[in-house]
Amino acid sequence: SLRDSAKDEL
Amino acid sequence: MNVFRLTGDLSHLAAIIILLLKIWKSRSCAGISGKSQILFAIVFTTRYLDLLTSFISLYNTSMKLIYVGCAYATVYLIYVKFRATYDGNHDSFRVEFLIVPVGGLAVLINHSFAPLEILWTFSIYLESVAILPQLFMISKTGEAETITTHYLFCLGLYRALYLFNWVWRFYFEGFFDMIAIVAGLVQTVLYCDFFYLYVTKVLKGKKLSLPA
Repeated sequence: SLRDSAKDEL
Repeated sequence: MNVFRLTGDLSHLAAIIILLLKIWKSRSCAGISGKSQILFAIVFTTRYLDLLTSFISLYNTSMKLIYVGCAYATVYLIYVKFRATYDGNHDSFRVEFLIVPVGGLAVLINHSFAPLEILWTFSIYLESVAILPQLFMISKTGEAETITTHYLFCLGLYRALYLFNWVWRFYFEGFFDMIAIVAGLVQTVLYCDFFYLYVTKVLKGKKLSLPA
C-alpha cells in the first residue's frame, strides 16, 4: 500500500 | 531510492558519526544536550521496530541498526562514561512538553490505528522537535563548539534533503506521505535560524556565538 512504500525510508 | 534520499541518509549518518567521535575523542560531552540524544534514541526505537517484522533491504536494515546502535552508544557516553562532563544545568529543556503533545497528536492524526503505525507516527512527530533541547542549550550557553555546529548542519541538512526526496517521489512515483512531509517541513524550519548562523559565521571561520 501507499504506506508500505513509505516504510522503505529510514 | 533517489539521489536526495541517499545523500540525506549519508548526511544523517555523518551527523551521528561526527557526534559520537567528538564525544569519544574529546572524552567530553560539553555543549551537547543529552536530552536531545535520548529523544533521538526514542525516535529510532519506536520507528525501527519493523526490523523485527519485515526485511526491506540490506541497506535499510544495516542503516537502521547503525542509527539505533549509535544513538544508544551516544546516550551511554553522555550519561554514563563521560557523565562528569555533562552540562546538566544548561540542558534544562522540559522534554515532557514535547513527548506528551507529540504522543497525543500521534494518537489523533495517523494513517491507521495499528500499534506499529501509531509508534511510527509518534517517531515522525517526535523527530521533528527532538533537536529543540539542543538548540535551547546553545541559546542558554550562548555558543557552540565548531564540531557541534557541523553535527547540527549535517543533521538539519538530512531532513531538508528528504523534502527534495518527497518532491522527487511525488513527481516520479506519485507517492507522498503527508504526515512525514509536514513533520519534515517543521523539522527543517526549526533549523533555519541555525543554518543562517552556520553559513554567515562558521563557514567564515568564526565561532558560533549568540546573540548573533
